[in-house]
Amino acid sequence: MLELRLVQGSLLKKVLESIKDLVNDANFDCSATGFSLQAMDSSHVALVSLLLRSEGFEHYRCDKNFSMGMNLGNMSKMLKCAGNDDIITIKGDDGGDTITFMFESPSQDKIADFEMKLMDIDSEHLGIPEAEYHAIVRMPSAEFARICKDLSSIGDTVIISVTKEGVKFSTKGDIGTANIVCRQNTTVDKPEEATIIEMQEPVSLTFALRYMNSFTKASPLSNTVTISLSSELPVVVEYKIAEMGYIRYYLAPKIED
Amino acid sequence: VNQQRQITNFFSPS
Repeated sequence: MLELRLVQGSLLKKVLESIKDLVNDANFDCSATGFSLQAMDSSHVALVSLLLRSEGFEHYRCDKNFSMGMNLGNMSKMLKCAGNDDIITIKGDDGGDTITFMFESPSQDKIADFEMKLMDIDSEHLGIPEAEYHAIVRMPSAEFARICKDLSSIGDTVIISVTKEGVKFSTKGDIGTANIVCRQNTTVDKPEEATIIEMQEPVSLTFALRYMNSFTKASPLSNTVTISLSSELPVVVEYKIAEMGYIRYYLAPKIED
Repeated sequence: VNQQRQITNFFSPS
């Protein structure tokens, strides 16, 4: 059986908001390591990998490894019924056909339980090979979200180029073109406001902005985002979830034929 | 023309 208790229930609400538009149905994997998920979008262009480590929960019990198939839209509907300050407890059984979400108000004067039907989902687990990335950019997540939103009003794709000058986000569309360059900037008041560029060699890749915009729904989870790029490899857009783990999005590039 | 690749072009079932 699985039993997990998360005092900061809002984290789980935010996690759902950051994946439900990308993936409809997914298997959550429960193990001693934690509560995790790996799923592709329906076009198999993007992949999301989520890990919430067991140590991050106030209480975590998982007797054996098993998976629970969930419709993420339905799960989001249920979690939206939890208050932002609520403590969330999840209970499920190996082979069970439902999962229970319990929401407790901080003062314990309101306790709700919601039972959601599970589903059988055939999904392939993909092996994600360790890769040496040509460039790793860390920047404020709000800044990255703003750039993706702004560029998507001009074009459908973004070219992300990292050179010694900085990281450049470019697009073009029917009405014109746009280029936004962010330079390394470590002279900021708070470390989370810094832009840090580690470049082994210059890299330039093209991606669909629709997916990038979807990834930025994870911005409330972390003040910073890390973008890892290598030629001819999917980009990794990672948001760390404080004390608990991460949500990583992999997006296949567009490549000239 | 840039062709959209799929994740499965890069990562294989584990």
